[in-house]
Amino acid sequence: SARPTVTNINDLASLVEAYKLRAAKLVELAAKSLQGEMQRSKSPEDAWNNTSIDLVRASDAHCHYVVVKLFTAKLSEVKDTAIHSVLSTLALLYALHGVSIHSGDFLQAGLLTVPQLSQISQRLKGLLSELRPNAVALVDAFDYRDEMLNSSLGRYDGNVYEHMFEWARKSPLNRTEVHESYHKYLKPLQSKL
Amino acid sequence: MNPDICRERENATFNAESLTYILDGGPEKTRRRREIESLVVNDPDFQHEDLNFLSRSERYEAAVKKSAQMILKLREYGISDPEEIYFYKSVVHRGRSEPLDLHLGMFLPTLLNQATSEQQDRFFMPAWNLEIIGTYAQTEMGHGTHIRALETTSTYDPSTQEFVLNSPTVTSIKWWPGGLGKTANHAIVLAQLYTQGKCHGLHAFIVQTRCMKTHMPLPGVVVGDIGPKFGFDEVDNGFLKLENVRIPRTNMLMKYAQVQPDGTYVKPPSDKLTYGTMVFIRSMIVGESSRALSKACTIAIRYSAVRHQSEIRPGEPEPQILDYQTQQYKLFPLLATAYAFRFVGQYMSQTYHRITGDINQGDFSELPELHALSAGLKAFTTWVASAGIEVCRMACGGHGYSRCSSLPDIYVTFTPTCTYEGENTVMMLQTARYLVKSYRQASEGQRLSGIVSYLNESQSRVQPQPV
Repeated sequence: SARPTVTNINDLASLVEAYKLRAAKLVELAAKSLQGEMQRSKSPEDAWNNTSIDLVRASDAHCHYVVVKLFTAKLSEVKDTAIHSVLSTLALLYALHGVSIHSGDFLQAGLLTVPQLSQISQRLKGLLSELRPNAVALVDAFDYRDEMLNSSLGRYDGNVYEHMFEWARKSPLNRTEVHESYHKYLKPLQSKL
Repeated sequence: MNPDICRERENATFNAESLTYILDGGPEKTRRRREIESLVVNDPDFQHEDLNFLSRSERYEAAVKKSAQMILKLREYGISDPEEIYFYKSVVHRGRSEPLDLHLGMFLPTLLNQATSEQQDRFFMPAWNLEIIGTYAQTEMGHGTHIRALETTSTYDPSTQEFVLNSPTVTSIKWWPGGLGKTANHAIVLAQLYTQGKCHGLHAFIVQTRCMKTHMPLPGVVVGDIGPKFGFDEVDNGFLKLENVRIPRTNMLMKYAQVQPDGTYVKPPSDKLTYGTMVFIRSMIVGESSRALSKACTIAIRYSAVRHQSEIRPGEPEPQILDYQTQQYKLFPLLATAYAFRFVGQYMSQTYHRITGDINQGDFSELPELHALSAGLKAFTTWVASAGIEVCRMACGGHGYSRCSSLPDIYVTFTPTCTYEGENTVMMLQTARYLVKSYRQASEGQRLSGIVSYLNESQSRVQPQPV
């Protein structure tokens, strides 16, 4: 009565549903695989060990579903339209990237068609371009002070190279112009050769 | 200001400040967080040499000094809200672990959650005032996540009303607890309880390890630092060997399970309660995954806006490396992941507090779900974030390898989360156990609630479909 529909790759709600069905499918497969092993194995513990790859996959799919679901749910709380738009793009990117990485699971569960895989690949490239102008602002919003990041590369003012050079000058090896190891080892060696 | 990064900010289609409010939970929370950060950053007592240029011993000493200052300043400023303490602490130590982490993050919460009111009267205020400096000693050299196999014993002697603690084998020596080596003078020790000739499984005991006046190890206590690690240079992760160490009966944490003076054992309402502190930490690690990954993304994306390299179209100037599709493909899915994990972290923290509130009211019904969810999400998010930080490092080319990028530091500080508080594969299998059990219940017609309720539907819906 309720055959799963093929996923609409542009609709987050449809993707959440797909992640849910993928998780349910993998839990079902792991449970059935465990059941089968129970009939073959010497003990329930051996059966569990022999099914553990499937079990970890099922857990992973379950967690992935929870993450996609919670990200999507959060969007409904965001009132600012500009922010809603950029977060929706991020959420769609997160969901579609996961589908592309785990496409085998979605295909196996009948949640995706093969032609949709190339559509997803195209859509992902489109989402990267959409996000490009907002990338720096999106990391600025995390609001890490320079003192917290402590990174020459990640400085807010972008003066990366100046800071890198300043930092290198502070290296303890630069405390003297000539390091004492030169006098102790290299110079004597050079005089012997 | 670098002109490239200025232009990036001008081109954004939304107000970053408003998004910060959403991430923090409101403008007032952002204002307060910034106020606390400024308190630390502008405090001359917290200025120090770049830690990258110090030896491990110097880094430990600098961290202890800062932790001691931090405790005094928290009192001085009257900061007592756990969230605000967390902000303050993370600025003082710049996101690194520190010698008092386990005292603040595990010892005190364990006392609050598992000690009786009499025990809290005895231990909590001295611990709050740092007369008692505690840690949480669970993992042993030979056993980690599989806690039923831990070997440390605590045998009750009714004649003296004491427990006698022992490390019966080399593999039973406690190994890894933060602060145990040189900083702590007490430890919550997880040991197999024996009373009336029977083993009742793992229970928690408060064990004094060092003299309160001289800080020397007590008789029967062999304690020290386990040596340099892959990161965590500020922390004295320690070993602890117990040789017939006697503690009073009242040092067993007895809010739930109890041993009566004659040695009679009273079972806890749920055997999962002993591991409540780990569940708390696992719940918090989900948020940490977001923080670590978002820091790495911030560094890699800002750098990618400033760095120019090679050419896309012949003859034109070198483009920003953020314009390369491959760079976007490396970094933007991770940026999306950092946001996703931030919201999952908020949910996990709220869920933990809601369910522990119910537990305190005597309702244990959602404890198995909390266990399964915190274990799975801890594993899922730390695996992804850990791998993601490394992608960010390599997306910064050669400069990502320099310690001045901070990316190596973020990685070595974060990646242990994949193994501590439960090795990730084992965590995933714990979640799987709950999922399989729920699936079977649904197959038998029981209605599931909570996050696994979708398994109800799977009984009728999920059938392989020809495409």
